[in-house]
Amino acid sequence: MQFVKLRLSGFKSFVEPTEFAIEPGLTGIVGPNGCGKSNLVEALRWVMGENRVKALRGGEMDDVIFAGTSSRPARNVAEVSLLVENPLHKAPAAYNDMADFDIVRRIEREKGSAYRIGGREVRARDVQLFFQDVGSGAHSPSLVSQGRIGAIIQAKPTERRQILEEAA
Amino acid sequence: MQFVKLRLSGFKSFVEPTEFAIEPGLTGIVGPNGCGKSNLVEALRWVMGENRVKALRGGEMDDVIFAGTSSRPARNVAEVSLLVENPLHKAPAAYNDMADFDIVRRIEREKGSAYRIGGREVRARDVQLFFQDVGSGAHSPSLVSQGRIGAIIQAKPTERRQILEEAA
Amino acid sequence: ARERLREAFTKVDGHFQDLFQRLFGGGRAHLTLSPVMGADGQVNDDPLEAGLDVMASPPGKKLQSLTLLSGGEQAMTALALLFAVFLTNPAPICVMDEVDAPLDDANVDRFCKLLDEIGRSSGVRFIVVTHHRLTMSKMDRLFGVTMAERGISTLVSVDLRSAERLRATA
Amino acid sequence: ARERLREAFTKVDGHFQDLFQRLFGGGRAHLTLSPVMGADGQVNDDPLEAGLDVMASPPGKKLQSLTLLSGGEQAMTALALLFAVFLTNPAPICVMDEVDAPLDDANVDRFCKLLDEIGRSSGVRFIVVTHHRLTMSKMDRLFGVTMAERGISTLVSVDLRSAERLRATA
Ligand SMILES: Nc1ncnc2c1ncn2[C@@H]1O[C@H](COP(=O)(O)OP(=O)(O)OP(=O)(O)O)[C@@H](O)[C@H]1O
Ligand SMILES: Nc1ncnc2c1ncn2[C@@H]1O[C@H](COP(=O)(O)OP(=O)(O)OP(=O)(O)O)[C@@H](O)[C@H]1O
Ligand SMILES: [Mg+2]
Ligand SMILES: [Mg+2]
Repeated sequence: MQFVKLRLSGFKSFVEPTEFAIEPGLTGIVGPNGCGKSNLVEALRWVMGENRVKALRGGEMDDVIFAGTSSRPARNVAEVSLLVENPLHKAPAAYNDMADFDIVRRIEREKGSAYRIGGREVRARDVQLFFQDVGSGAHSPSLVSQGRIGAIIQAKPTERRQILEEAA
Repeated sequence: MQFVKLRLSGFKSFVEPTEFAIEPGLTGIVGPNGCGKSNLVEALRWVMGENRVKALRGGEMDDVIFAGTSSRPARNVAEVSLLVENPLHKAPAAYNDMADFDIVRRIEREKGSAYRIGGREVRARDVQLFFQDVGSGAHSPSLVSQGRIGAIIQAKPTERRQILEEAA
Repeated sequence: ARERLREAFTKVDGHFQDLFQRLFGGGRAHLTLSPVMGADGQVNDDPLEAGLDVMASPPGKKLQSLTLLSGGEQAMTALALLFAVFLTNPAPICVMDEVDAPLDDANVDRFCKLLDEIGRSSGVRFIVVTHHRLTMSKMDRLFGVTMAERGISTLVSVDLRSAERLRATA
Repeated sequence: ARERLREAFTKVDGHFQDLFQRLFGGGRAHLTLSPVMGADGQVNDDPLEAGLDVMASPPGKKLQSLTLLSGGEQAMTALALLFAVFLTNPAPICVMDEVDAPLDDANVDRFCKLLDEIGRSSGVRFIVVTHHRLTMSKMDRLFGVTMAERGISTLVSVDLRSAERLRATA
């Protein structure tokens, strides 16, 4: 099972539909300060069901929707989808009949988020469990946000144990 | 009034007596990871009367004393002195009779710290007030520890106001 | 669940000891699961409630508390732990946002070598945000994020030469 | 004391607005002293108890909450505030430990230019710990810290060429 493509639209500074291919090996993301690199990483974290607003650096969840610039109006909808390929049918049981499928999260201003897996509407909890089952997800240590690499060491021992649980 | 030289001995990884000249303009400190750059900055913070153990990255204040390496034994004393030049006699009144003087802090394992200004034994409080009067000191925003530059922005508004008080 | 955690601990600790030595070019480090004191003052022996302690000592240095390690040493120790978890239970993807910021060139080099090896051996897809020239040069492919129109991000695929140029402009 | 704080606020805000534009090459930012809500729910108007809010908007972007700024933008905004306090009440010394770590080359360049100007105009002595080649090249003098003997730090004065070499070894 592999994650192969991220599609964003209206998410933070990515107002135009954007496609990001995730290929095997090492993919680097570069660019000047403030251009949107961490926003792209947060789009991935968000589609995995991230519900902690602070982890997305906002004050409320609507802060992920494009807020406008001095020359463009704000949007009211943001959507991110992650294309999952499942050729060997190793996905969690509920979704294993599909060879590949999209996981989609969509938010409307003041109306909250809606999730879909393989076209079917699901709850946030279903998406979070899906990613946990494959060893990933918004709380996984394998998503290291900017400035957080030292936090693994500075955390309390009981918090660090949770990293082990990922490996179990 | 100027700070012109820092002398260390037995302080963290600087076990041998070390002199660091502080000259006008821009002085850069470079070197590989773990070689002792931040330890040097902390020696300056410590002689200014820093009493927060966490700000020196230790568990207790004795952690600033050289702890030994695989080939050298630990020490029991650490000492840092800061040479102050006061040609125009602009120092706080109590010390203004001297054209230049040393501020010294010395710690002995399990015995605590002792301070001297211009050869006279003083309390920690006297050293802290001296530096506050000249717009510096261990709590001054002009000593930015590693990884803390973002903290000024992330602090609560009432904490940020304290920075203004420095300017008052 | 206790059995699985114990087993995971032994595997992660094994990988961690090896990866720490590879990232630091020597030294030694290990993990310990230590019982924590509960609020009621009783020591709780259950591994599911235990704390994970990290003991790390760079080459030639005495084993000391983690907080005395330098910024770069802490980042490298954290990376060793992260990759140890990874090798024990590989996730499909690993994303690292400027983890190389505190590292000097020698450590960036060792970090990239390890990334490359883990990427090849476990099939994990790595996404690495970086400003370091050295790290850029070790990637299989590079994407640049630009704000040609102020405030609007666009993603373009770049080669190393234009990435260099992108780095120098703002 | 209230009068002095108000006066200091006006001066610092004036410097902050100017320095922000110089560091970002445009945009706008300002400070506000806002009354805080006390624990008793009463709004406390006393400037000595107020909170200092920072409003910052990089060129072409909408004024947003500080937390949405990027890592590099937050560092540059913090530096503008720090230098604004400095210009209002210069301390004898300013020490910065790897504040340039999150910055791209264009921002490192603007940061160094500003350091140089403040150093010359106010007589402040700056001590800057850095791994950035660009920052090293703008310093008046360089000291290298090495651990020729493992675990033991020694301070040596270096020129730019040997600093480059020091950077590449560990
Ligand atoms: N909802 C939003 N709408 C529009 N723009 C946004 C939104 N949220 C954040 N931004 C903008 O995104 C920018 C930050 O982008 P990001 O943090 O991804 O930068 P970065 O490339 O990671 O930079 P650095 O190298 O400094 O870390 C900010 O300038 C902010 O104004
Ligand atoms: N009391 C002590 N005695 C001996 N060594 C110590 C003591 N306290 C800290 N150290 C050593 O100092 C080293 C850290 O030094 P420091 O933090 O100054 O590095 P640095 O040059 O700032 O590195 P970086 O570039 O990674 O930030 C650690 O390896 C630690 O073992
Ligand atoms: Mg970023
Ligand atoms: Mg350091």
